[in-house]
Amino acid sequence: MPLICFASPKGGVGKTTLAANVADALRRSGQRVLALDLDPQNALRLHFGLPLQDNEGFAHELARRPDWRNAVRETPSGVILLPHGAVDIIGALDLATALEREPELLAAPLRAILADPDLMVVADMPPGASRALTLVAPHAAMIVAVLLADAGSAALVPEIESGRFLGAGSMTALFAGRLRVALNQLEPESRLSAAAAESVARRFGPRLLGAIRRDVAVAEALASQRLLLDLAPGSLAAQDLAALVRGIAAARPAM
Amino acid sequence: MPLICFASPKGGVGKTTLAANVADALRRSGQRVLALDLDPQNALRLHFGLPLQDNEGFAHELARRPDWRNAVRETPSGVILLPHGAVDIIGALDLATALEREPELLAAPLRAILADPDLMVVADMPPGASRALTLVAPHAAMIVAVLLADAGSAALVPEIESGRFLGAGSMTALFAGRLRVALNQLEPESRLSAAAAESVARRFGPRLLGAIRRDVAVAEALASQRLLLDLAPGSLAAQDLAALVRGIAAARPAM
Ligand SMILES: Nc1ncnc2c1ncn2[C@@H]1O[C@H](COP(=O)(O)OP(=O)(O)OP(=O)(O)O)[C@@H](O)[C@H]1O
Ligand SMILES: Nc1ncnc2c1ncn2[C@@H]1O[C@H](COP(=O)(O)OP(=O)(O)OP(=O)(O)O)[C@@H](O)[C@H]1O
Ligand SMILES: [Mg+2]
Ligand SMILES: [Mg+2]
Repeated sequence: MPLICFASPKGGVGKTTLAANVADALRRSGQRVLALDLDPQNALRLHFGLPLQDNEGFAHELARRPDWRNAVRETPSGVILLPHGAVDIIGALDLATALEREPELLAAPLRAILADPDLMVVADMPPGASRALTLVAPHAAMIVAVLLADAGSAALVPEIESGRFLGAGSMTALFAGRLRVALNQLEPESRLSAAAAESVARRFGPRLLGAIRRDVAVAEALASQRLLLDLAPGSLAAQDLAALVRGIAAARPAM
Repeated sequence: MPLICFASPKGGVGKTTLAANVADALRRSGQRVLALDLDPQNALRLHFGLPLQDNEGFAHELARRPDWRNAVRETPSGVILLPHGAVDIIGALDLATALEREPELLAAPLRAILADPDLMVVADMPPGASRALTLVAPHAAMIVAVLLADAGSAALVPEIESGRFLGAGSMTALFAGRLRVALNQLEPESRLSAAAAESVARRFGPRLLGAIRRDVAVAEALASQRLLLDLAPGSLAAQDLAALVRGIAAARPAM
């Protein structure tokens, strides 16, 4: 089944928040969904209610060839979760080195997870350049580049358009059909945000899946370790999330 | 002269924004300042007015042992800038591998830059774990961990307190006296933000250098590629920045 990965050359844009809440929305539509955390920050689990002290996971132990089936967690939402697992800076860098030398450490379990025809996989990526992104992108049915409607993200639009953030040159053609964009934390009443959003919409056209407004309900959901559709199903951000998921579904047949 | 580096286990918290504007504020107080971009995102230059198409830099070519004096830029603010330089994901990963194999590629020019007794260096780091952070932290007089007043950052407070984001165990004792925290994008009128800020202030006590309010002037400064003290010297964020710089100056003698 397809893999959707949330990535971005920019930090703090909402990759983890969108990965968790899109996984939940897909699950509510009847789909079996696995949420995979490939960011050493290990934050995806917090959206699914795992306690802060729970440091177990999958990706942090890839060098020991763990069986992914032993690391999966059932979560109250019904989404199956593969947490990253806790790791310090030295552990995170050692993992990147191990993946550089032996890409199969991640590629093999990824193929095994994707072999299940009924399971949709949503992956959360680290910000910026990562070894994991170079290994996951070739397997992804869709790569969602998340951006804010601000100048910091606008400056990175050329990185995304050119494919440089996935690896320039021949890889660009490979990903062209599978790259989509999601705008997050839109503030419609802000002149700057509206202008940045318009510029992104013009540049990406039909590749723009949707835009999620900045909504305190999103921050409150994370603060109480709940999913947005649990805490505030009627919120503006929840409506935007539903539209984004419709955008994802509409784009999928073309994959 | 001392090196101050802005780092964080979390993305999008304002590392680049604070590095640029603290560098400018220090410069205005009469100090010679060099701003060093060690993030492949190459965004520090945008705060100093370098055009988006200007892809030259220093760190992106470290494997070729460039002379840092040839890569410096004079900027209108008087801050001397060493831009990172443009690089795609493959180039960024190759650079990390080169630094792993040959740490001196960065350590040697860093020592040369820091040998100038009159030059203060402010470094912008990538989000999360980076090879560059492991090489820069031992040379830093101060490591400023930037956090937002939100649940995403609050969850990472243990990473910072324990020293895990700099490398646990013995390194923690090494950095303990040099680690400081800055809170950014505070929204005093938001219950969540105020609660998160109080919890961070309690945990870090005197290590908290200061807090910068979320202020549209900051976003507008970046959108017009100007520094905050040029665009909006009377703004609330500008007042907070001045207090933060006083906090840095007060903490320096103890370094
Ligand atoms: N639409 C939204 N409205 C309000 N807050 C939001 C929204 N989207 C995300 N946030 C908040 O923004 C912060 C950053 O989001 P998140 O951690 O998901 O970003 P990220 O891109 O995964 O960051 P990193 O680069 O560190 O991995 C979180 O506190 C989150 O709750
Ligand atoms: N105090 C503030 N008030 C309003 N906006 C802010 C403030 N600080 C930062 N910003 C905005 O937040 C966005 C993120 O800031 P910045 O790019 O400096 O974060 P960063 O931590 O360097 O991100 P990355 O992890 O991608 O390197 C920018 O658009 C910036 O203008
Ligand atoms: Mg994240
Ligand atoms: Mg930055």
